[in-house]
Amino acid sequence: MAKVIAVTNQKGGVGKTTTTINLGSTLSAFGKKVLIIDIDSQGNATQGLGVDKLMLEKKKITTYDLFLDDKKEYDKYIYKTSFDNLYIIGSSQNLVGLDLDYIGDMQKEKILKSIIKKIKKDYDYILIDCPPSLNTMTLNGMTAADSVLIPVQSEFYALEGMTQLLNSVQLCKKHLNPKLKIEGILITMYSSNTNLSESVRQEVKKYFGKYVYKTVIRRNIAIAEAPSYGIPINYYDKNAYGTFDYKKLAREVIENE
Amino acid sequence: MAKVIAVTNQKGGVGKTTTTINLGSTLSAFGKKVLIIDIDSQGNATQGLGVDKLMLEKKKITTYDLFLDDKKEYDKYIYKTSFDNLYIIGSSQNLVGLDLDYIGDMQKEKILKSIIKKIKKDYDYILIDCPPSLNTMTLNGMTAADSVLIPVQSEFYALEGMTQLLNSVQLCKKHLNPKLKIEGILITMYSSNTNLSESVRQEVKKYFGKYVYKTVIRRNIAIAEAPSYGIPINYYDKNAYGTFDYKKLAREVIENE
Ligand SMILES: Nc1ncnc2c1ncn2[C@@H]1O[C@H](COP(=O)(O)OP(=O)(O)OP(=O)(O)O)[C@@H](O)[C@H]1O
Ligand SMILES: Nc1ncnc2c1ncn2[C@@H]1O[C@H](COP(=O)(O)OP(=O)(O)OP(=O)(O)O)[C@@H](O)[C@H]1O
Ligand SMILES: [Mg+2]
Ligand SMILES: [Mg+2]
Repeated sequence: MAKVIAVTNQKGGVGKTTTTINLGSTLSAFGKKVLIIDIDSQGNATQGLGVDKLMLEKKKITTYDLFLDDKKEYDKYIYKTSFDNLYIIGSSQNLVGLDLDYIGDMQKEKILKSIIKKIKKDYDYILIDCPPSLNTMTLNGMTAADSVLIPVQSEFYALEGMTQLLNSVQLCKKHLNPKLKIEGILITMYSSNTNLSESVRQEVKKYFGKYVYKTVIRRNIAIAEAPSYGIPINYYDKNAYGTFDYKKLAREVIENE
Repeated sequence: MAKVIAVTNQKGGVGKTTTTINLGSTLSAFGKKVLIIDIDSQGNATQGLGVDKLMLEKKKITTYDLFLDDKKEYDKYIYKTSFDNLYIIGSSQNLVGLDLDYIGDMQKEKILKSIIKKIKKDYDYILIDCPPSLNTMTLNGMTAADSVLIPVQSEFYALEGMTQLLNSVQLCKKHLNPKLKIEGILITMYSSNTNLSESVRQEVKKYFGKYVYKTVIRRNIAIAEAPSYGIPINYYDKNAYGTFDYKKLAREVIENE
């Protein structure tokens, strides 16, 4: 039975998509069967895995189509990536137009949850890449998940945004998903040659202690290059820092089971 | 009469807030009277200028309160920062709860436009810091603005997101704000020691040619440190690359008048 993890933080550019893709592809390289669900209309997770967004749109198998599907034939939306054990439900720009108010009788935040219930038995992990906003799509992600994984860029604004995010997680837990837990808080884009990264890391450990992963993802140019080839870091450069760091994270995620 | 510029890009973490604060504070140091309006519930522009979000919330003078004010007494929302000629209408977390559907007879995307009409005569520039999403707040920003300034991080996902953003600008121009122009496209976080930044810059120049500023904002750790002190870059370290680059940008913005 799959563990469902929403990768979320309303602060933009903190490494949500990067973590979803690289943790996903590392877990799948370890032999776990992984499904990534892209619920961000930017479709970065879809692109970063080399999947053609326009092709998905033409075939009407994007997240947008999935949410509007009342026949509940969910299998057709699952697309096999070129990487072993790694599958994706991709998104495209059409998601911007999705107005969840008109989805019929289901409470609009619970649509993804009901979809995942039907497909989770086939996977070990389901990772949901959320957009940078506390909107209904992100609430769908949190409501469908067992836990949230929170990437935090090791800079000032990302640190400051943590309180707002944890408030929203608590609200979601109270009103929509009582079993929602914090999977972990991940320090990303850590530069060892600046004081800023270290002081942010210390602050995060001070406030959120037990939730903070031992693994820190270091700033690594190969991580930023890989998406332009549509390849996760562990396939792009197996000797990159990024590959090493995401392997360490994947092991920690498995250990915390 | 003020020039109203919305600083926007739905891609997260590309330097919207950093550009709003540092362009604003450089223009005001040149003697221009500048008002920054923070319409992002993260309130990063408010924090980055050293303004206490909770104090604004207690005094009920945040963007949230402004949007709900039917007495139209707008002056009280304008807060003087500690920097000459630089004013702000700040935001806080309460903005997440703003449901624009209940604002009475005004079309929900045009609220900010009607507010700015009443206050713009007192300023040379009004800069609007938008959230990382194509939501109603961002549409308010684009509808109220004369033009949009688009920061683009010199990395793959930010480049890819440009098409979606320019589509939305066109849609806004067609339905909400016929006079909306592109003020300029700004390359940010440029690292001269990687090929990635240069190849993204070349792509942006190839597709968007005349709109691209000559000024490029280099990646500069002082820029990321300054917000934790609540001080813009030109006051934090007058010899930093960031201070030089934002001065160059401010001159270009004034020249393009
Ligand atoms: N450890 C890292 N080292 C270097 N670059 C990184 C690292 N992690 C992410 N990046 C780069 O930083 C940028 C932001 O990362 P990413 O897009 O994954 O963040 P996000 O939180 O998903 O953004 P959004 O809020 O727009 O969804 C991307 O260009 C990505 O390639
Ligand atoms: N030129 C630069 N050099 C180094 N760091 C930078 C630069 N510009 C921005 N930063 C840092 O990068 C991070 C993202 O920038 P910023 O928060 O301004 O982006 P944003 O687009 O406003 O993000 P959001 O989408 O969350 O609103 C911040 O921590 C900021 O300090
Ligand atoms: Mg993302
Ligand atoms: Mg911002």
